[in-house]
Amino acid sequence: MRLQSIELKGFKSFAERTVIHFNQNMTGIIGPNGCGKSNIVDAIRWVLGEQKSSSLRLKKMDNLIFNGTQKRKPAGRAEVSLTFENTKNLLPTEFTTVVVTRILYREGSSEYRINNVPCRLKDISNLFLDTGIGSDSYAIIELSMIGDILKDKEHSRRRLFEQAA
Amino acid sequence: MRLQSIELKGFKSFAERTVIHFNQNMTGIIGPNGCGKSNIVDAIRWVLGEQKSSSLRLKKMDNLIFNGTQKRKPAGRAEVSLTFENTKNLLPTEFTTVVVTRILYREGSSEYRINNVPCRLKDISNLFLDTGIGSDSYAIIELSMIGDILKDKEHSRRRLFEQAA
Amino acid sequence: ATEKFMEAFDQIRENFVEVFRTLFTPDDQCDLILQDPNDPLESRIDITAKPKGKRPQSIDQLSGGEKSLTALALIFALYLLKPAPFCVLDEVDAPLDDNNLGKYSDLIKRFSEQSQFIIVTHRKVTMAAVEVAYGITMQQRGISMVVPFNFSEWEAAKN
Amino acid sequence: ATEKFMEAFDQIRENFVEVFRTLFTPDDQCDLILQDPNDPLESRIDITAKPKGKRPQSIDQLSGGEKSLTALALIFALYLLKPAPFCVLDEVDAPLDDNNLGKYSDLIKRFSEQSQFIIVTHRKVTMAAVEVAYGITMQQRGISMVVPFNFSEWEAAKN
Ligand SMILES: Nc1ncnc2c1ncn2[C@@H]1O[C@H](COP(=O)(O)OP(=O)(O)OP(=O)(O)O)[C@@H](O)[C@H]1O
Ligand SMILES: Nc1ncnc2c1ncn2[C@@H]1O[C@H](COP(=O)(O)OP(=O)(O)OP(=O)(O)O)[C@@H](O)[C@H]1O
Ligand SMILES: [Mg+2]
Ligand SMILES: [Mg+2]
Repeated sequence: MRLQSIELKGFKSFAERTVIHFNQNMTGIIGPNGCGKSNIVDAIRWVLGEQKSSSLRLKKMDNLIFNGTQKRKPAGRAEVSLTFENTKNLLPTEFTTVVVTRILYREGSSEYRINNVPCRLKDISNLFLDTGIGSDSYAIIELSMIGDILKDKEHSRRRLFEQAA
Repeated sequence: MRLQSIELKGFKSFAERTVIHFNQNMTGIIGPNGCGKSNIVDAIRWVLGEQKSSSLRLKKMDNLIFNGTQKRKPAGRAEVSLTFENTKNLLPTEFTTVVVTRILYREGSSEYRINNVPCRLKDISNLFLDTGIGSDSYAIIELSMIGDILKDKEHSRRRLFEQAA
Repeated sequence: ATEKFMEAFDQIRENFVEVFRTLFTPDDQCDLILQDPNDPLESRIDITAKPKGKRPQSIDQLSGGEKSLTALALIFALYLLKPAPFCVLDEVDAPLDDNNLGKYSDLIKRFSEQSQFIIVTHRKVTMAAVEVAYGITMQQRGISMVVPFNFSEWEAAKN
Repeated sequence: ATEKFMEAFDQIRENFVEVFRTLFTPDDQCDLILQDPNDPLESRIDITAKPKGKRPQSIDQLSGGEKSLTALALIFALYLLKPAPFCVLDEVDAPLDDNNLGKYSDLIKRFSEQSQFIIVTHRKVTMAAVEVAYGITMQQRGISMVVPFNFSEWEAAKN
């Protein structure tokens, strides 16, 4: 399966609808401190099903909705879509292009969609079962994870092994 | 008071007697990963009286003695000396140059000296009382300390305030 | 289940040694050890790493950069067992010196032949190694937006 | 004792705002707050930081680099109350972008007029800012030694 693009709107600092294409084998994301790079990584985790607010650097889940600036009102909802090319039919569906969408409304309700058809969070997790991708995957790596592996915090090494094995 | 130099012998990766001068206002220490830069910082902490092996990245104190390589035997002891110019008489002594020395022998005994005269660890700590320098000082800063302040781990913020206040 | 785990464990261990030796030198030692071999499904997993002729008593004695490379070797050892379709790396090159930055990007280039890599970085050596990059900026205060970015053009413009 | 602490606290708070505004922008907000004002000697100390027009609900929402700068502003706020004769900084510039590296070294240059600074770094912008540097190498495997290092000569030799 190949990642094609991510679309964010109202997610953390991405107030405007923003699309990033990932056609290459290696794509760099660069920019100054605080500009939003790790927010993109959080968005990927979230749309793949992350449920722990602490893994998204949040005190509570609704903090991930764009919370406004001096010149702009907070957003009413956060929406992220991840588009995949279903090469090698790795994803258990007959579609060649798969779009996974997650929406959180400020009043607390959530929506999940696969190719724009409403579904449950469970359906999204099942789609990626056995691909090595998931919100808790060893495929999304940041410095704090490096630290946890070295200190073996809460059997993090054990859990990584069990995911891969 | 002005720092003049540090001398290490048998301390961690500094098997040979090594002297570094700190005459400038700003001195850089650079080099590849694993070459010994943080070991110098550990040496400064240790000679100023650090007693917690974990603050020196050690499982036990005698791990700070040079433990040998394939081509060289372990050292029998670790020795670090820090030399100060006692400008403004900040240090409570009539000497204009003060050399603080700490030695750990592999069989476990320690020695402490001020200007080559044996003393107790307590005398070294007392020398630096009220100068803002000490093994636990806010003047020795590394990334893990940045992390502790942000998470307020074990009231680290509180403790820093009390040191400065 | 135990047998399945042990098969995977042995393969991961082999991968770990191989990647470790790519990131350090070919005659360096490292190992993954089950602390309690009689209870493989519950046992803690210990890491030993001895880069460049050193003999650290534990990985805690290693430097910041050496620890990061060791942890990366373990993560990629797991990855090699079961390659994920894409990998995201968020500034894991922060503790590395220039030489190790080169090894890091060479390793990613090698793996990017079978998976897509998304690499967030501040380091120029890493920026020079990726094929395409997007710049994230906040032209309006507090609002992120994306612009395409080309390292060679940007570097030429700087000089 | 309480009065003495409160005097120091207010001064540190003032220093914190000043250094924070040097590392971010002059009209940015930040604060140090006693969680329990009725028990100043035991109360937790909270930090709020709002760089560049943003409104994060807590400092956890800030980016890696923004968090480091905020913590550094606090450490230097303490330092300004009671300047130590020397300061050692071990690679605290690792999470910073090039622009913030410049602010970091400008801040250190300013404070180095009253204290000596020993700065361990991998970043070229920081290397270029220090007056003198020592290179640490391991020519013999596992044994550290010191060589003098001059950034401008080294950079000239590289090009
Ligand atoms: N819900 C939200 N609404 C608006 N802005 C937000 C929200 N959540 C986080 N932010 C802002 O996003 C910024 C953090 O972005 P991010 O962590 O992606 O930065 P970064 O590019 O990774 O920086 P660094 O290089 O320092 O790691 C913070 O300044 C924070 O205030
Ligand atoms: N007692 C000892 N005897 C010999 N070598 C030791 C001893 N203790 C630590 N070392 C070695 O010192 C090295 C670590 O050095 P140090 O932490 O100073 O590196 P560094 O220059 O700070 O690197 P980095 O840039 O990655 O932070 C390790 O490789 C470790 O094996
Ligand atoms: Mg980040
Ligand atoms: Mg170090």
